[in-house]
Amino acid sequence: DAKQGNILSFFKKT
Amino acid sequence: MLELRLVQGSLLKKVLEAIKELVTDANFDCSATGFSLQAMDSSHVALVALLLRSEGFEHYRCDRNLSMGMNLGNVSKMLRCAGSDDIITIKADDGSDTVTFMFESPNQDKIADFEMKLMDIDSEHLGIPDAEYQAIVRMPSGEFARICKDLSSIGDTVIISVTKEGVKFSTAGDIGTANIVCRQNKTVDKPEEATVIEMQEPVSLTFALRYLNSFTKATPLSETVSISLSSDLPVVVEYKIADMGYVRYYLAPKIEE
Repeated sequence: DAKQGNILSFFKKT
Repeated sequence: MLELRLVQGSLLKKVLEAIKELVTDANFDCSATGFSLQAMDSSHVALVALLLRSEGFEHYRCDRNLSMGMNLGNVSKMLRCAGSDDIITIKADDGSDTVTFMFESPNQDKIADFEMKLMDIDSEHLGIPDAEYQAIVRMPSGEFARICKDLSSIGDTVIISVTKEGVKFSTAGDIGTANIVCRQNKTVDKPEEATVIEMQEPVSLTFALRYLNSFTKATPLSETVSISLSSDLPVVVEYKIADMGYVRYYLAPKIEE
């Protein structure tokens, strides 16, 4: 099954 | 001192309806640029970014940058008390722990003040890099909402595939499978009815339908939606707010293990 990705792994905190 | 007067108050009502399902509490940021918000859902799978540019307000006064923490359910409760033709003014004093929403009827015969308590919210601001997307699909927002709703009665996830043939939305569930293909169609009477596909290269990504359905709460804000896809990025689902800005939703894809 596909695993749900996470926004924080794409966009970094500023 | 903050004072923002929006003649088309219904826009603000629609904005709240568009984001309150996804996000519970958020900071509204006010600066010379405009009134904005960036927030993730509680599971950090989706992010919403709102911008209402200062030029879109009839009166826009923001003496210094201000971040106001609000419970979106409570904001929505307040704004539901505004008539659909009302002018809405948002007011806050420096250092105040409240915000006031003022509703004026179009002929000025009814003026209401609703004061709401602000809250402290620890929120992380994320940098969203400009990206070149492999494919951008523009289509009627109602059509996109219909597709997401229909597919979610069959399955939980959707595979969105863009090729030069068109954009395909596919799902599978216990009762069966479904595929909906939308071909590019520019030969329509009105530009907002067109489906336009700008493709650099074919792309196929899998997303949770639950989030996409939540994004479609923004449908009343715009007749069209744009869906930007790249294989190594969250999808961007954008609803433009005429003359003012946008609501953009970012959704992390499902990744094969």
